[in-house]
Amino acid sequence: SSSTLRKSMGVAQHHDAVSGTEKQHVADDYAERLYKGRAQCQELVGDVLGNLMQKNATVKPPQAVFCDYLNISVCPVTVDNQQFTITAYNPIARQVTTVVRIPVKGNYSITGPNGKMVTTQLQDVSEGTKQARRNRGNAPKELLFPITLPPLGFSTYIANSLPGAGSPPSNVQYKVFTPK
Amino acid sequence: ADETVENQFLSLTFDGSTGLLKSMTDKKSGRSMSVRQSFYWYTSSVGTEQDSQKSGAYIFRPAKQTPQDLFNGTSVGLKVVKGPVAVEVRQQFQPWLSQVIRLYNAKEFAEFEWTVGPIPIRDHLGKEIITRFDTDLKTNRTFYTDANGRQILERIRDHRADWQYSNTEPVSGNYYPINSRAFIKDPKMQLTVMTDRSQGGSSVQDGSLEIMIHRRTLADDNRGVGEPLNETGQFGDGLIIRGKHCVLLTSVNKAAVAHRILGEQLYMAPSLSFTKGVQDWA
Repeated sequence: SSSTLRKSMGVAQHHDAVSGTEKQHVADDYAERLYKGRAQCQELVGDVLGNLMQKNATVKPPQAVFCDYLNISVCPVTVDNQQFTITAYNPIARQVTTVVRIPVKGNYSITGPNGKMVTTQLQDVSEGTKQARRNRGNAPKELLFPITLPPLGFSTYIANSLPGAGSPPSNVQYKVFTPK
Repeated sequence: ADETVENQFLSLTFDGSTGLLKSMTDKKSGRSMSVRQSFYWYTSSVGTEQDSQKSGAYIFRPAKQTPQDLFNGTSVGLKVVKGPVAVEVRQQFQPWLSQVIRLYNAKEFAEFEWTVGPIPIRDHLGKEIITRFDTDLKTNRTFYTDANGRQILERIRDHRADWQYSNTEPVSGNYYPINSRAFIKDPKMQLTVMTDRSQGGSSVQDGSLEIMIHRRTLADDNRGVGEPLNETGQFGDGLIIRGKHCVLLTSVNKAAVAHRILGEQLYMAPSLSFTKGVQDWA
């Protein structure tokens, strides 16, 4: 049932599904339906990416994971692994450059699809993020880096943990203003 | 001293005492605009003797027409983080309300990421939280919102093109849907706010643009839901909302190009996936 995105849908079109004009148990039902549709779409997109990557691969790539709470800096794959990859798909028909923010415990080097190192910025997560994620994650840092994606295509970036001693000095300045 | 952060396109100045945004400069045109950005709340109406209509899931009806400032009057505890990829300005308005303003390297917009909630209700008052940009633009009662992310429609305060408007609700009567963007402008400059979700907003005063970002009401509005809009969430104390507004300050003749391109990028943002380990296939 999840072989095409037309079948795997995570869309609720009644205005109640968007606006909050429904009873709470209906809201809960919408949330469950959207979650199921989203999970199916993620599985399908993960399969498609795996197939595309396999064209040049000698071994089957691992299953792609999507981090639903990335907006509050929660992503177990990036927090718990010394090495991981970030694959970004661009649905727009022109090249796009944007900035990715991922939660991490320590510093990482990021290698772009052309094999060159990418500029990164390692910083503490904000107090607002700590409050918002509650018990979902505890990564103390965020890693920011720019990515460039081809039209209607994807790029893969590789993250490698940098050991504490060999880690470059912080390139981030903090400045705190105290009220007068 | 005031603190200024900038990239190639924008310069933002924050009041060194309060930590609030004070001005924005479009570096291409060299034009500056005074702008105070803060958060406010309207008390949800529970009806009056004259009109029993309550604020609820369908209806936004504030009890008073002037919102209360969520800035505590002293400081938002400004913290600035500067790095090679982005500059962040972190503000804490309330224990349950914070904001990070970001300027990315070589990006034309300023990103305002707000985290709101759980909205406190111990005072038994429903609350409707807005973000508001107060500028010195001479907007002459006019502002603009989009219709389903496509056509931009001109809105004139206390006015309807099709019928004689009776101004019984000065604030909510001027609220319009914002699906992707809203803007205000004068003959030279335009302030455009791109939303990451459908919201409601208005320009209640000239030069001002407000957008509702979260609400929690304690009464049913009697339009069929039968429940107040009071979702308590997984932890039982109310929902925490995080969202973004991408703000453009450009000359009027360059504004449409900027917000059309950015709008497409926000609506069709890249999707990220992760795999652990790095193997030959990579």
